[in-house]
Amino acid sequence: AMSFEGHDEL
Amino acid sequence: MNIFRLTGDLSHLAAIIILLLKIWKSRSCAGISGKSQILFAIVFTTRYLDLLSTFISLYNSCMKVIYIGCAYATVYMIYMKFRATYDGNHDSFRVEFLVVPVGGLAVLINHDFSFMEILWTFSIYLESVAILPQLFMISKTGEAETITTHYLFCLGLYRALYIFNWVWRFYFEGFFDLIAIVAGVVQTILYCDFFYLYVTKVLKGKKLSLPA
Repeated sequence: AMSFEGHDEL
Repeated sequence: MNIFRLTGDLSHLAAIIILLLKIWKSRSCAGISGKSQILFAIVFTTRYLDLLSTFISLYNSCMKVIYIGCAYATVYMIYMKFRATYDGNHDSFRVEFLVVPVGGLAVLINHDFSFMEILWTFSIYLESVAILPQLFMISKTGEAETITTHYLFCLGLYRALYIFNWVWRFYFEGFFDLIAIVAGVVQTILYCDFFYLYVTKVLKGKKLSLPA
């Protein structure tokens, strides 16, 4: 399953 | 953080500042698509809402604030301060043909069906096509000022560097974000034709003009 951790790129 | 990502971010920043300076110094936004700039302002606004919810790093937050601030400053210059110089007749791309499908796609294909995540996905998809009104405007008038081509080159370079960044992150961190990668590749492909003209004309000291 996809664990979504947020986005750190701009 | 790797060298590709850092230079990509700096290239993006350079593009934004080149455009602002071009408008400010010449007191004119001739040849610039206000529609593309509105789309970029929407892109940054919908993507960086996490400024209010998540802290990643000082670098990350500062860049987000600068990108958003510059995007709105650019829109303000085009539609308010130097409105008289805005070439609206040639800026005739129908943005609803981008925003509506992109909105639909963001609802259908995303990492997580939540408000913030759908807005992030929307911004990623929208960014990949936001330059189209600008490229359309250039194809319509058949030419672009050299400073405008430097802006476009930096913007395209930023996307190309991000692709190298993703290759790096895949090999060294096992990280990949399919939505960002596919949208980023699409966006980079849109610049290929322009890159060719930039290298064959602008870098050889000629003005960018298209054959009639």
